[in-house]
Amino acid sequence: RPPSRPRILLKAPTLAEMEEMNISEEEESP
Amino acid sequence: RQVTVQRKEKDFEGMLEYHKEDEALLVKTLVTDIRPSTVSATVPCLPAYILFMCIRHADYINDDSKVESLLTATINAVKKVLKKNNEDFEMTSFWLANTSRLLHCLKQYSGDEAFMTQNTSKQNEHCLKNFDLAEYRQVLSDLSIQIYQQLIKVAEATIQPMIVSAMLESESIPSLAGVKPMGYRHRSSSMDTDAGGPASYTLQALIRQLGQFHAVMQEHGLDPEITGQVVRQLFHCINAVTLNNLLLRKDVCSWSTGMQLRYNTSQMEEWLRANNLYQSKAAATLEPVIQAAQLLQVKKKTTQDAEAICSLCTALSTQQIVKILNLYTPLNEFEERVTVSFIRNIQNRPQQRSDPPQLLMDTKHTFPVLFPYTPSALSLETLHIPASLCLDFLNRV
Repeated sequence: RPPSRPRILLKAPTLAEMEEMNISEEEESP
Repeated sequence: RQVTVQRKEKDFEGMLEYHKEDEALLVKTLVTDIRPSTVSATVPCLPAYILFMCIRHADYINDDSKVESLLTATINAVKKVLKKNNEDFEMTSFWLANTSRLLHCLKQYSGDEAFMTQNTSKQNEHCLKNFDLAEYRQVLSDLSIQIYQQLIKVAEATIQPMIVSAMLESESIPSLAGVKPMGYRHRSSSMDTDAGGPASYTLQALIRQLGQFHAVMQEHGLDPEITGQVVRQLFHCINAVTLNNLLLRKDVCSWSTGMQLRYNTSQMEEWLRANNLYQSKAAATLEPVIQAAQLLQVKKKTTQDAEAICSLCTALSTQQIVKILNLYTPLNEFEERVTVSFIRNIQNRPQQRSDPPQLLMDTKHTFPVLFPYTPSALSLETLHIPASLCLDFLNRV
């Protein structure tokens, strides 16, 4: 069994937030 | 870049190393540009496994931004592909299978004991070392639900125009051909020849279409539980559209349509059995239309008949039973109409059911979707990446 050491939680944006970020990135880069 | 030394399978750890600057190419190759046929002869859900093996490596080298960046880019690319192919059943099914598989992988290799019970010891060694991706699992779960809803929408749009003619109008029992209520004898045959009239579909065409959907989902390695939920949702749609037409059209409320409908529903149940889908609860969704077919066929004269109808038609509301009885059209001059007193007898029975207020069924009702955790038996270190995928910038580790 692998040693169970605590893993670091990676914070994720929600699906809607990801979409917003994606849209604004697309707008920035023509 | 890499010394090409052939290593034995056992030396691999089931990870794929890539340079950060190749991330865009990786996502483009595996998500944006991939066609399901490219990977049809390989392990089902190959893109999901490859992406997960890349995530594993980024986790192994403890690079949180690399993990986050790949997951975010993948999710955004999947969303874009779905938007572009929002009428394509095959692409939607392919990405539902792969997104849910990636979600299963994030659980299976999370290190969370609840997800490890079915793992081999090798699989347990392959668990993520540094990061907890629970929040990304939530995003992938939300995305899977969105894809599922798109899949249902595409499939319903395909079968919707077929339902009425396949279930109620086409004559799948040859001996019944021409047996139609008085005054309606030539209705469907004239409709078929009308220029610009609605297209006519047989029951076989509808079943063939369901078979195509099923074959595509199976080929993409979609979990059988999810496939079952798709089929159940489509059966609900078939039931609701058929019943609603019965409730509105006098010409189909006859003994012969009842006979036809009973035969058609039994053919659909047979299709479920032949495809191991009978446990999917899809058959139960046909119950209202099966009972409506029986209602068209039973005797409708005595108090005992009224009693029998009420205990038989438990999936129909009193309002629906009464409406069908009112619309019931005798086949010929020897068959009698349903009398007003008989209908009143049904209406006046003590109500033991909790009937919905509306007459028609909601064709758009959706059952809540569930993605039960389905771990994979695949050993990541044995996964072979076909050269045709052009992913030679990935390095097996």
